Amino acid sequence: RPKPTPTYRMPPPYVPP
Amino acid sequence: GAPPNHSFLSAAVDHPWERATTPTKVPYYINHQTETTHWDHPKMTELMNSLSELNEVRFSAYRTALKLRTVQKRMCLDLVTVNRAIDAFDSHGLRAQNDKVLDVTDMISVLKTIYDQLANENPSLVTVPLCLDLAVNWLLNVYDSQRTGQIRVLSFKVGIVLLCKGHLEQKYRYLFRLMADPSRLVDQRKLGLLLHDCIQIPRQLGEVASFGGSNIEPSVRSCFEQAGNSTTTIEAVQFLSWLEREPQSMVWLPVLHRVAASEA
Repeated sequence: RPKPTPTYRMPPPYVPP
Repeated sequence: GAPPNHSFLSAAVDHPWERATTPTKVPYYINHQTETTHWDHPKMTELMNSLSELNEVRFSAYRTALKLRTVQKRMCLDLVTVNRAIDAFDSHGLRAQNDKVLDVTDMISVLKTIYDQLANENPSLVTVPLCLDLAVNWLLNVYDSQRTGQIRVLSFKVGIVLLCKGHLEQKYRYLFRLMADPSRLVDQRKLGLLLHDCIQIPRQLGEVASFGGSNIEPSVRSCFEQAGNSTTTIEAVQFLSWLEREPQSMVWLPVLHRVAASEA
């Protein structure tokens, strides 16, 4: 049961190239 | 001087993935196929998912050790000796700087020193951009899950040395030296800081409950009680004799060493 990375802060949103 | 050029790390991923960094230089990964972004490198996600097959192992210390052995080998830390890691720390001026804060650029510079040397000796085993990126990813997951982009030097050193190759007692002695004052003594607060950084490693694998949970105060007390002195500090020999009894909060480390030895 590996704990998912507790990402309280989301990475920057997707921006199409 | 100009910041070191870490563009070589863009090679850590292949299409449709792209590596990018936040304003605070924290790496993140863009999947142009699914149009999503992730803190974890795709290989880190694969690695963490692969660990779930070990959940059948009943004994928690053994289960955690098997998981850590997989993580350790994926980042080639099983090839990095404790001495090599310490030399790299020293060459980057990190000696006696426990409370100093490292940003991701600093971490990459130190890890690059380690992995470049390793790749020279094991060219077929070590892919520097990937190993380095996974190591940064792992350390941030363990010590900076909020992705502030900063880790204390103590955490950085503990996180690397615990997964390095070396004798158990060598690691214990180094951990004690990290905390000891000029008269080679460690008080309860310092031991607490050390054990807190150590327990984050099994915690990152979701296994902390088996090792007494995130609160390490009972572990600190047990060490000082075993030392049997009402004084407020311990010496290295007392720290070692406590660890030899494999206290619950640290038992995953000697078991990891036994797993590694059993493979030899």
